[in-house]
Amino acid sequence: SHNAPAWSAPPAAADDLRGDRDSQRPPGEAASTLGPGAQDMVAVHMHRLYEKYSRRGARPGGGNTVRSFRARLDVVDQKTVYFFNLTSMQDSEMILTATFHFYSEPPRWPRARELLCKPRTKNASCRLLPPGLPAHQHLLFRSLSQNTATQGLLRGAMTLASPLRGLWQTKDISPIVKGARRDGELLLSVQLDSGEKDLEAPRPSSHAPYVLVYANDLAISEPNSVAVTLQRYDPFPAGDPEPRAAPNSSVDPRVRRAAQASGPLQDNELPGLDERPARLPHTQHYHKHELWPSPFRALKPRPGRRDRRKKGQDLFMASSQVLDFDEKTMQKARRK
Amino acid sequence: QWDEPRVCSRRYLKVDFADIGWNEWIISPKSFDAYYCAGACEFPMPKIVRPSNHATIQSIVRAVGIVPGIPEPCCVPDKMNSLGVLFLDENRNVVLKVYPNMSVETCACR
Repeated sequence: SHNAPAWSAPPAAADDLRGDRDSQRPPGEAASTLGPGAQDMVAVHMHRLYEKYSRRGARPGGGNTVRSFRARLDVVDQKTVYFFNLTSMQDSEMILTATFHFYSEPPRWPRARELLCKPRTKNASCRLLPPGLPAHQHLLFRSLSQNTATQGLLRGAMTLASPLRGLWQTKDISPIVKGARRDGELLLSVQLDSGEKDLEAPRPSSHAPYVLVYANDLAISEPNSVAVTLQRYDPFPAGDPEPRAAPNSSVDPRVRRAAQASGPLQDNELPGLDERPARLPHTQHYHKHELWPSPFRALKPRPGRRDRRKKGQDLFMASSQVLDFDEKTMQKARRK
Repeated sequence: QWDEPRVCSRRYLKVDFADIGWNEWIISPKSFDAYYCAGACEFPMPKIVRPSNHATIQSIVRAVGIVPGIPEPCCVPDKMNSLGVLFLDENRNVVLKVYPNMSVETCACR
């Protein structure tokens, strides 16, 4: 458990922590999506983790990845249920620890007044207090796969003590999340059961529960791992004409060539275009086989320059400089 | 650039995620010092470039000219540092990942 003020950080303080370099540019779109003034606890918590593990050598929980999951509130059978969609976890991420963060509100006013009422008081409001208010809240964890109508498999139950004032509490749910993932049920539901008949009052977004999963991504050391997760768009937008590419060029990068001379040749001048097999440019061939498979659009391979191995050889002209004669004339010339 | 050393060494490079279009989902950092390696790896190579034994042999072979077409060794990152990146995944969840080999600390001839 931890006191609420320990986790709350005003945005100004967070901005100061980022340093002068980051303040040179206006906040990007990503920062603005953290919530109003970045005051929701998920954003605050993740930012603190980022600042902590940005130091060289530090590893979050012994791994290299921390994922946060916000709750989606729903009402099932007149009970408040929070759903967490864990499907964004990668197969290469081995779960180390999972924690559930829940803001426990103080008891409602009847209980609060009960605490304030002294024994043998003559105050009428104190004598009207209902007895036996629950001092604990129960959490029921279930997991289910997506697109299922069932309530899900019960994975665990926990009890949260009701504090005297608002308090963020943390529970280790590693076995629950690991078991759910092992069974392929990545939709986690948490039902709050406080014993009260009435539905829980809607919580502000800053008090919504959340789940953190600490993991070790085994694929993060693989080549190009940063692009697999962070490159999401082709840096060369569609529609840009490729340089040196004809509008009607086929997909095949080889240039079609055809001999233009029809008669026999009597000299060492090649009749028309170079008849040697067109060779794929080295770089283009490389790109064809060496691009990493990715769910996102990869870089467009650029056609490489033609590779001319023989130095000093004159560029062959597209149009032949040799006169072309019919076969009869050529035979006469040979006889002569 | 005229003041930069000609020999293989680390050069300053700052990468801004906005310049490469990643700022839409990267929360922090906005930019980072990546550095890069550039410079000559010619024989004789100074100690500062920390050549491998193979790079030393290759530079000698090139200098002597025994085998045509042998290039000089390459100036590449030797020791690198990791970088923590805070970003939004496809479902707009906040994710923290510590990526290895994101910035250069030292360069060497290989």
